[in-house]
Amino acid sequence: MRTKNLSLRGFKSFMDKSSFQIPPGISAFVGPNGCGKSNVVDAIRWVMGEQSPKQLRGRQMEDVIFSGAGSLKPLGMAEVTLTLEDTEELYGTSEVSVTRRLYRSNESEYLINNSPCRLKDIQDLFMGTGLGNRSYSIIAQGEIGSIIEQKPEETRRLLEEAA
Amino acid sequence: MRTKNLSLRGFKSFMDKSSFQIPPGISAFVGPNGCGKSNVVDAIRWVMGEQSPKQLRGRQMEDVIFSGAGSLKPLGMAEVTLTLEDTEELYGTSEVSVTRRLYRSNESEYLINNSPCRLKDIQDLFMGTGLGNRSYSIIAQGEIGSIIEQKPEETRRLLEEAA
Amino acid sequence: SRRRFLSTLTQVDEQLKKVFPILFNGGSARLRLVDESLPLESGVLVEVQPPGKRLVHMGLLSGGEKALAAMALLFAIYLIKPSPFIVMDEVDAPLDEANTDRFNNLLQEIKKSSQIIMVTHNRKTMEIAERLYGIVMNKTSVSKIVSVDLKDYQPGSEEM
Amino acid sequence: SRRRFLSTLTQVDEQLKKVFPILFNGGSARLRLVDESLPLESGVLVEVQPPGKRLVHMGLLSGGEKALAAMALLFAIYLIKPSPFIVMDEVDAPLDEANTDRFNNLLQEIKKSSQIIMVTHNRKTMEIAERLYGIVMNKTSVSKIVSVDLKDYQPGSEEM
Ligand SMILES: Nc1ncnc2c1ncn2[C@@H]1O[C@H](COP(=O)(O)OP(=O)(O)OP(=O)(O)O)[C@@H](O)[C@H]1O
Ligand SMILES: Nc1ncnc2c1ncn2[C@@H]1O[C@H](COP(=O)(O)OP(=O)(O)OP(=O)(O)O)[C@@H](O)[C@H]1O
Ligand SMILES: [Mg+2]
Ligand SMILES: [Mg+2]
Repeated sequence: MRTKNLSLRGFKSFMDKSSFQIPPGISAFVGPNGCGKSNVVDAIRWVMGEQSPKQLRGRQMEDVIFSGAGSLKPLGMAEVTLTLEDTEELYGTSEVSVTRRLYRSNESEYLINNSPCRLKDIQDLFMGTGLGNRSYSIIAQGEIGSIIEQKPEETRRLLEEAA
Repeated sequence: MRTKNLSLRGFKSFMDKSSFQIPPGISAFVGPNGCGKSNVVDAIRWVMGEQSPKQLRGRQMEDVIFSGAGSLKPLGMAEVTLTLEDTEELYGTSEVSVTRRLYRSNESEYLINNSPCRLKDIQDLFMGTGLGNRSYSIIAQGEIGSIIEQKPEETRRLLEEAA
Repeated sequence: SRRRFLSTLTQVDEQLKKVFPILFNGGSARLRLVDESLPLESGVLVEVQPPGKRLVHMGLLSGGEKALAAMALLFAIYLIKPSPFIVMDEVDAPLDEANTDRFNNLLQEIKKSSQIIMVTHNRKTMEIAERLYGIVMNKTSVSKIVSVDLKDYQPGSEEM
Repeated sequence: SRRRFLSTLTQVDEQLKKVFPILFNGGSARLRLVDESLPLESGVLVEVQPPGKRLVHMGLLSGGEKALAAMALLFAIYLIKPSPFIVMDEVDAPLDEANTDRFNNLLQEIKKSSQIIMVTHNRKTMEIAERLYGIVMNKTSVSKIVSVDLKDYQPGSEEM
């Protein structure tokens, strides 16, 4: 199983639809301060089912929806889609797309291959990929220095996730 | 009042006496990871009277004494001296040197112009320079990002120190 | 002391309004009492608005924007109450090149009233320093001072 | 599950013993149960010893050494249980050039079993990437994707 594509629309500073092909190997994201690089990392965490606004650097979940800038009005919805490929074993189809949407009304939508599903279905899907709730597959900005100083119980939890 | 010189002996990784002239303007410290740059910052904080081992990245104050490496034995004492100049108004002499020592026996020594004094004398001296207990004159590694996220009470305290 | 605090608050706020747009190439910032009716105990809020952006809550700023906004506040305080010396340990690490240049320009102002002791990996910051100290660790893990010639400096390559 | 945990602990410890000296150009590291008699609940200690140094308590490591040691632990886990993809946001920021080179060399190993999504300001890390995405913010503070040609890339200078 591999990641094929990530696309954002109305998510944080990505007002217009933006799509990233993810090849095998290393994809590097570069750019000036404040341009939206860490927002892409938040988008990946969010589409995988993250429920805590704080883990997404916000106060409430609504902070992920494009809040407008200058003359541009705030949007009513944020949407992120992650497409995986070589997923016959995992899901029976050669490709699987996972979509998450949030409306200003605070209503959430989750979809697999464009058909509505529950959050739990998405979380189960990622569990099967070996990603699961692995906290160590996504390392947020500034976090690397504190991993070595975390308590022994937290290091144990890291190893239990890998077991 | 200006800083003229900083010298370390047996302080953290500075086993031998090392002395830095500090000219007006900017003095930059450069070098590979783990070579001892932040130890110089700790030495300045320590000679000004810092009492918390944690603020010096240690567990107990003894951690500031050179603990040996390879075939080199641990030392029995750490010493840092900060020399100030143009200090007629402050202290009546054109130069003032402030020295702090710590022995393995946990005994501390404080000296001004080479004559023993109390910790309070050193703290009073720095109060007079306008440095005082200004927490914002020394910005530790990794600290800059969290200043903006500190609670409003802490920002108030910062301003009170400057008042 | 209450009058002194309020006057310092006003002065630092005025300086922040000058310093922030220099560091951010635009935008604005201000200090505000959390509770105007209790000037003696109230906390102080720092409100920032990077150029062209809505006022977002501080947590939504990027890593580099947070560091730059913190520097703006500290510089505003240093300009009101110069400190004999200032020590900064890799404060420029999160900044991109354009922000580092603006930061270095402001350092040239601050150094007129305070001595600055700066740990940095950034070549441009080294270039504006009056004195450059190289520190290396020899094979026995003891720190030593070496003189550094900027022309051939490669951070991390000074093997002893 | 107890047997599985202990076997994972042993495997990760074995990998850490290989990865740590590569990243630090020597030295050693190991994993140890805080309390050997309670394998089911005991926390896990990471003991590191940079080359030529005594085993110091973790807090005395430098900023760069801490980041590098954390990467050694994570790489050891990734090698035992490859994750389909790994996301890293400026993990190379505290590293000097020599450590960045060793880190990039190890990334070339890891990328054989996992896709890596990496935010970086470091030119050498960009050079080893299969795909480079530039992100800029236009005047109206909306993020856009631009294609980046490494030859003329200056981080922070892409004004729109
Ligand atoms: N809901 C939102 N609507 C519009 N803009 C947003 C929203 N949430 C965050 N932003 C903007 O995104 C910007 C931060 O982006 P991000 O943290 O991704 O920057 P970055 O590229 O990682 O920068 P750095 O190099 O400094 O880490 C902020 O300036 C903020 O204004
Ligand atoms: N009491 C001590 N005796 C001997 N060495 C010590 C002592 N305390 C700390 N050290 C050594 O000092 C080193 C850390 O130095 P420091 O934090 O100054 O590095 P640095 O130059 O700031 O590196 P970086 O660029 O990674 O931040 C550690 O490797 C540690 O071994
Ligand atoms: Mg970022
Ligand atoms: Mg350091």
